[in-house]
Amino acid sequence: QRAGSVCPSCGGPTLAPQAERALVLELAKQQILKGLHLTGRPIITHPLPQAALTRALRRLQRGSVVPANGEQVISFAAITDFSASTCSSTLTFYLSTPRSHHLYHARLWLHVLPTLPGTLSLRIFRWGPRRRRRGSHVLLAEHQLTAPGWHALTLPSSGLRHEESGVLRLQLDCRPLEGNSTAAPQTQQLLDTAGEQRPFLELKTRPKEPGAGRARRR
Amino acid sequence: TPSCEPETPLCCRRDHYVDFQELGWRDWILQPEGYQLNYCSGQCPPHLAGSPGIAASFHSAVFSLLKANNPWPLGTSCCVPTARRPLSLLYLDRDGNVVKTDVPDMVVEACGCS
Repeated sequence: QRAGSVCPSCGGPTLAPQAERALVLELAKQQILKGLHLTGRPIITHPLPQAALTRALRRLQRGSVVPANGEQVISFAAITDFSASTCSSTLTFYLSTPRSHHLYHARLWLHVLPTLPGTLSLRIFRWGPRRRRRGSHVLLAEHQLTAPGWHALTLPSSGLRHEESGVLRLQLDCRPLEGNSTAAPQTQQLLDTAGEQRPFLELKTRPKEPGAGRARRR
Repeated sequence: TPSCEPETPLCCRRDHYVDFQELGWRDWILQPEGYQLNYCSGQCPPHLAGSPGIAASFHSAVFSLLKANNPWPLGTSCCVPTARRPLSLLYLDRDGNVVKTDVPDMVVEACGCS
């Protein structure tokens, strides 16, 4: 307690500066966690490569406004299995979108290597939940890639419900377009799937309107 | 609202800048580097009750004088936030995803007497 001075609000003794600072820092932690609807600070187990992070943030639309209480999420792919062929692989994303939020915008960002031989047709499937037959997957989108570099491929947000476990698996399946005489040999890799240029999802969510589910059912 | 001088007894806004480095949270909060944790404190004598702080106008000044001359103060009045703004945060969630969100009403900008 600071000798002599009195709290202007309650008339009680005021805190010594260090004690007041410690109290303010504790209040700040509580206020931030409450504002983010978190019970505790996240423990970062595998930090992202700084270059990948910087590039992804730069890719986000500049000045894109997040709707009130909405979120914009960048989720980097964890590659589960990567076949030796040109660019077919399974990308796994760990998403913890709160139940109270509704996904309304989704894009998959892929970095195509300069080895791209002309035009490629890329199909993006979503793996079904584990508990069903392994082969169940749903076609989400089909795109044609004609140039190397970054591509932002729009996905139907309705098709991206992720499992209870918060895991979303996308299967990339690509093939050269017919009559493409410069087709790459089957073993040449075409997509950058690891390191700083790994694929990532860009998602936007906003809070569900109260009673939205009921309205839809009606 | 004036920000409080150390010994200001009347309702004002106390400013505290919190650096996330000081919280040890710079590893998961990417931007900004810190934020203003302001709060309202100070006394609200009867003639200040209902005064909106910086927005006080001539009318409310006269109204305050009338109140001050009223021997029966109308209950107690508290020093509360009258204007707040959101805080835009960029942080890593538990799965390592980068999340950008605006947390509403995070920063107190003005205080006044209820």
